[in-house]
Amino acid sequence: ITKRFFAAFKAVNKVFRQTFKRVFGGGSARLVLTSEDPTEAGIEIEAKPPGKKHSNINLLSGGERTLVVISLLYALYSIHPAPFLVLDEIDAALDEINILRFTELLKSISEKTQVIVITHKKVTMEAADVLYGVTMEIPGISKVVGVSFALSEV
Amino acid sequence: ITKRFFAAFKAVNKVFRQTFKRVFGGGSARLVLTSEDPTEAGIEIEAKPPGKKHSNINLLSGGERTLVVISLLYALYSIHPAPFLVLDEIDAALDEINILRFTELLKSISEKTQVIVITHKKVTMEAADVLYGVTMEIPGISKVVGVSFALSEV
Amino acid sequence: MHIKSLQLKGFKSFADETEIRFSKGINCIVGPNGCGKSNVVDALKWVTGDTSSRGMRATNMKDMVFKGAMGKRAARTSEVSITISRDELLPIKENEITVTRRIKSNGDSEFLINDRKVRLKDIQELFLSIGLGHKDYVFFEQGQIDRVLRLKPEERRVLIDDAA
Amino acid sequence: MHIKSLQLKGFKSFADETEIRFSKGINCIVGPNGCGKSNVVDALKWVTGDTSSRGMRATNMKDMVFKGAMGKRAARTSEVSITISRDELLPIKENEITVTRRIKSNGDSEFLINDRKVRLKDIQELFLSIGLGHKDYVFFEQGQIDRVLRLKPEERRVLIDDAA
Ligand SMILES: Nc1ncnc2c1ncn2[C@@H]1O[C@H](COP(=O)(O)OP(=O)(O)OP(=O)(O)O)[C@@H](O)[C@H]1O
Ligand SMILES: Nc1ncnc2c1ncn2[C@@H]1O[C@H](COP(=O)(O)OP(=O)(O)OP(=O)(O)O)[C@@H](O)[C@H]1O
Ligand SMILES: [Mg+2]
Ligand SMILES: [Mg+2]
Repeated sequence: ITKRFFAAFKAVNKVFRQTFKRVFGGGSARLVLTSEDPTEAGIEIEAKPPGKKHSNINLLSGGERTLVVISLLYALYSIHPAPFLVLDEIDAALDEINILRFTELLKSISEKTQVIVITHKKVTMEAADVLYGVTMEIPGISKVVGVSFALSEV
Repeated sequence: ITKRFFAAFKAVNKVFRQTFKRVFGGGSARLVLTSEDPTEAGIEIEAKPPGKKHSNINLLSGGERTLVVISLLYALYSIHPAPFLVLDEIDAALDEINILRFTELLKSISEKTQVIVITHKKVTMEAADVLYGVTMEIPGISKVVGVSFALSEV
Repeated sequence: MHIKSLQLKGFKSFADETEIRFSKGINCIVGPNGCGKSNVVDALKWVTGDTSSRGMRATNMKDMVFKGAMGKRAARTSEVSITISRDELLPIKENEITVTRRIKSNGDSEFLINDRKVRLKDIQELFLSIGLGHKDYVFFEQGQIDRVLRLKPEERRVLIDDAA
Repeated sequence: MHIKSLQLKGFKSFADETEIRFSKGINCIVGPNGCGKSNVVDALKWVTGDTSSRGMRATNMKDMVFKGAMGKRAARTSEVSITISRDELLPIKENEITVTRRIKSNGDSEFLINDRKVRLKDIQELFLSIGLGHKDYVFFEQGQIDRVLRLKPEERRVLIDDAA
């Protein structure tokens, strides 16, 4: 069990560090164990965007924090994909360039994991394989209308 | 003092109820005092979008909650405008139609209050009188570049 | 394994029977504010055995029952069914499992696996066995994207536990 | 009254002296993720006497000092100045007030009103006197828009107190 925890930690950390660099175009990040004991170790996150000299996660911007979480998510799923992944408007804080980077990671994740995303953003919609529209033609009553396929092939 | 509190409460509540109906195209909302005693009364918010039969604020969607807050903000500022108002990406959860409604209220507020908004959304930018761009040409160092005036007149 | 379809009836704003057939790859749900998109997320959490009403923006599970709308009275029962396909290589009936969760407006709950009555615990164990670990690994709620960053280090480690 | 200009030097990511001249009406700040927009909001809160470092995403006020970047060392001092115009009808010098707040990397703080040294308390009272009540009435932070809805009823009433 101890072995598996440390092995998973090392593997995820490796991908996390690479993905962060890719997503931010530089800088550095890493996961840190708070203890040698695998049964009680916690995980700290350090992240330093390119050019910036400090790694206090709280000082990062809304969009930067979202990208750190997305990089970690990608790392976790590259080691251990869950059967499905549900993301509700996680692109809310991202500018257009970063939404593009986010969708690239999402496409990669979706090769092994069924992804369900909710969004208001066109760039994210364009990355989808299938689109489901929800409406309330009758106020207060939800209905799923229209399904479109493979917009990205248009 | 007691008189002023109740007077302000009544005035704000009146505008809040009207604004909510305008913004949501129907439904109803109101502020409720939790006590008769003005020194210890709290304020509860009830909001029921059009067609919906319950007014539990927690069950409302992200965008609906934002609109409730914006309606309350508008009501407060119509009674007592502060010298300036600072809004950081408060349009994050809104769809395009609702951002338009939000900017209409914002224009009205800006007649008596200097408004400073941060946004990533084009519709909000188009409602501005002046635009300030912030960049980091040198990574890690912020700079204000370019100021554009009265885009809405273009 | 992946989700083949999700059916909702009387669940939150989905008063009428609704079926969503999910596809492999990226499924994207869109629509105006307040139309019911996040309610679909709540349905997925609920039918896979989540017990936190707070995580579904509710004060208790009875809030899952459609409360009524213009010209339509409140529902007596809320029901969500999820059909999952277990074997990617052989999409035949034997490899599909349908889980159903129901709650009545009086609070009575029912749980079914392939139409057979079971306990909530059995549903939770089933999803654990097919790879659904902690909810934090799979569900990322609206406005909570940086929740991971705000967790205590000891809470965050479950993500590595799930990855192990 | 309104804000005429804001000057930042060594404040968070604004290493070099920067001036923003605000206009009446709607001022809109835009730019890519992480470029410094919300830091401008922090500067406005800080110079108007806010003492909550947490509300500025910091652990203590020394975090307001520019910590260094590519080819630029950390600043020794962080300074923000705000110039407010008091009388809308007569925009003449006598009706302008400039408030400056400084902090050194060792934590030493300085407060100035029109270049005269004052205490933090004086700055806070000045802004109270020109109509800036509770921070909650004026500043709406990123990701916190529904904070008003999550406040306790007794905390929310300060908004009516300010409106009264
Ligand atoms: N038990 C219920 N009965 C009827 N309506 C309900 C019930 N629970 C929630 N709702 C309604 O569902 C709506 C919220 O739906 P949801 O959160 O899914 O919206 P959304 O599509 O995610 O919107 P947004 O884009 O703003 O996030 C609310 O208007 C709420 O009134
Ligand atoms: N004391 C400091 N010294 C140097 N850089 C700092 C300091 N404090 C914060 N920063 C940097 O400022 C950046 C965050 O800026 P800010 O929050 O203003 O971004 P933003 O423009 O609002 O972005 P977003 O659109 O993502 O919200 C972070 O990258 C952080 O590293
Ligand atoms: Mg939603
Ligand atoms: Mg920001």
